[in-house]
Amino acid sequence: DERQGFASAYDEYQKEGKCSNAWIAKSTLGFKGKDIKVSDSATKLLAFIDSLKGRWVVQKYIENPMLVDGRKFDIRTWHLVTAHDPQALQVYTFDEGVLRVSSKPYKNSDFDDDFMHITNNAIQQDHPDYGKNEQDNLIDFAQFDHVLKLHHQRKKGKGGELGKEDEKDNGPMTVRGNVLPRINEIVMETLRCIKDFLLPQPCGAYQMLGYDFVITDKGDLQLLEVNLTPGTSTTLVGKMVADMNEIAVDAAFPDP
Amino acid sequence: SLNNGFKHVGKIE
Repeated sequence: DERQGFASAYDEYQKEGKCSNAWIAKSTLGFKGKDIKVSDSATKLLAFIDSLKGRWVVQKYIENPMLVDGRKFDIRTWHLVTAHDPQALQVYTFDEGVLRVSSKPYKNSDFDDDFMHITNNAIQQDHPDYGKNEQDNLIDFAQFDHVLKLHHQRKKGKGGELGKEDEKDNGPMTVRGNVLPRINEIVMETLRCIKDFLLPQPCGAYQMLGYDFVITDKGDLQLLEVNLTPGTSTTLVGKMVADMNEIAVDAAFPDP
Repeated sequence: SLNNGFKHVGKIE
């Protein structure tokens, strides 16, 4: 059973002893930050999984996230998949995304503290410092470039990763130069994985997807999950829906 | 259009 699979993977990490061995378990039916548990105790996680109705996922918790101003964030991007040709999926990425920042400084401990570890807006908005550092705890891609620059400077200053002689300093990562291209690779990979379930599609079918990522302090992008009914931000929703309609709907009804 | 925020990134068939 998959509980056994988790227990063995947990034990492997425990033996390595490299990190504090936190994992995140969630219901596949969950939304708005509900039915999620982070813990470094296998017993607690298994009890949580047993309490869930329906299916669940358990993943290694990313313990070394890149931080902004000491706080954890995840990256939300939006993707459109269309099937004007029922035998092929066309994949699009919206060129703006958001970082969802937590309200409380990050520590690689206190895993029960959702304000520190779970960046969902529905969780964070109950914290007294919500909206204090950035409006709605959101950061746009232009500011993300600034975050990446600061991160790079900090690493360089510390003589950490970039201080090693064998590592060339290629300058800071950028959203459009590094992050989005990697995100697009991951998106294509996930869709290729399930292509046999997706094809053929009814002609004209389309779907918006919301992808969540964490970027580690080493700059590696890690996929967290894919959302079928993604929320958007109030500033982006207007353009996003108009642009989606242009590609997914208007294209199916050309001007006479 | 060129202004469309959704940029084509790939095809799966």
